[in-house]
Parts: sequence; structure tokens; C-alpha cells
Amino acid sequence: MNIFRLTGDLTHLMSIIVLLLKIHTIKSCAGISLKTQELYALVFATRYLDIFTTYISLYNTVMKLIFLGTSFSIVWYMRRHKTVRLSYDKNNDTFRHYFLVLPCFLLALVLNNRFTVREVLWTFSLYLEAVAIIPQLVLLQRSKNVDNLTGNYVFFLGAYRGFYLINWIYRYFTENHYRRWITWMAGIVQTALYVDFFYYYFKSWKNNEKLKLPA
Amino acid sequence: EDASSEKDEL
Repeated sequence: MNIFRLTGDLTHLMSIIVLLLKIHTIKSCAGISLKTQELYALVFATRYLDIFTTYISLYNTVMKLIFLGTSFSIVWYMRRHKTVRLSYDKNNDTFRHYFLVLPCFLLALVLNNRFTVREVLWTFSLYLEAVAIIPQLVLLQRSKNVDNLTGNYVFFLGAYRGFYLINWIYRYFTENHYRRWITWMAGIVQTALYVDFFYYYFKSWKNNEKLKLPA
Repeated sequence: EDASSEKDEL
């Protein structure tokens, strides 16, 4: 474990806490894409298949349980909770999951490290995580004004994988033979998707104005 | 080679 990866994990956790705070305290999911939340639940479900068979560390297991638990409960809140579901912007959150799930699965079948069920699903989860934010970014562009909590949620979510990129560079130079081409490519694509969001996020923060993504 | 067998990251 290095400081970059720890910061990445905590930033990721922070994004989930911000989202849960928004949904749980003000009982609203306005501006949040249910499609993206469902894709994240699928990412964790296919990424952590080995949670009960492979023990890395207490930290690793606890964080996996947190990510699994929070992602599924957020989907539950947005689908089932009597008040939260009313604030779900169904008409604008229309991005089709299978446009992302299918290509990622096909790519995982072709481009993987080992052709086993677990490895293909793990690779699928990497590719899917890279693009899972797209429905959320589309929704942000369609939403008139983006509230602070939603903006901060997306910011932390984008920043976490950026810290992972630094972690991979660090591990490449400190651990010989540390190579994760597939993980690195997916991580670069994932972070690149946030570049324009980061630009508008910092601009709104600098000019102290409402975050607005051009349509 | 990408020995991604040990998956120690989240």
C-alpha cells in the first residue's frame, strides 16, 4: 500500500459518502443518474467475486464490503425509497446500459489476462468502471443547474482513479515486473472522461459560480 | 508479463 493508492481509496469512499449524505439527509437524488449507480453496483459485483475466497488484508475486505454495500443501497434508495425515488429525473436519465455493458463484456472476452470466468468478469468490471460515469455526465449536461453535492460527488469519483494512476506509476518504478497493462489502459480512459468535467468544475469554483456543463 | 493473478488493489 502506498500513499497514492490510500488517497485514491479514501477519495473514492468520500464520493460515496457525499452521495449517501445527499440521498439520506435531504432525501433527494436530483441530478443523480440511476443508470450510473446500477453500473457501479455491477462493477463491484463482478470485481469482488473473490471477496470470500481470497484474503488480502482486513482493509481490503472491509473496503470491498463497504463499496458493495453502499452501491447496492444507493440503487435501492433510488428505486424503492418512497421519497427519494420521487426526485429521480427519469426523463433525462435515459442512457441505455447495454450500450456500455455489451461492448465491455465483448472486449473482456477478447482482451484479458486469462480466459477463465473470474478473470473475464474481473476484466469486464475494469472496462465497465471506465465508462460507467457516462450516463451521469450526460445527465449533468441535461440538468439545468448542478447542485454542489452532485458536483462534489462527480469530482471525487473522477479524482480517485487519478490517484490510482499515480499509484501505478509509483509501483512500476518501485516494484520490478509490476505491469498491469489492462488496468492501466482502463484507468487512463476512465480519468480522461472526467477531464472536461474537471475543467468546468474548477472554473466554477474559481469564479465562485454555479457549476454548468455546456450541453 | 501482466501477472494480474495477485489482485491486491480495490
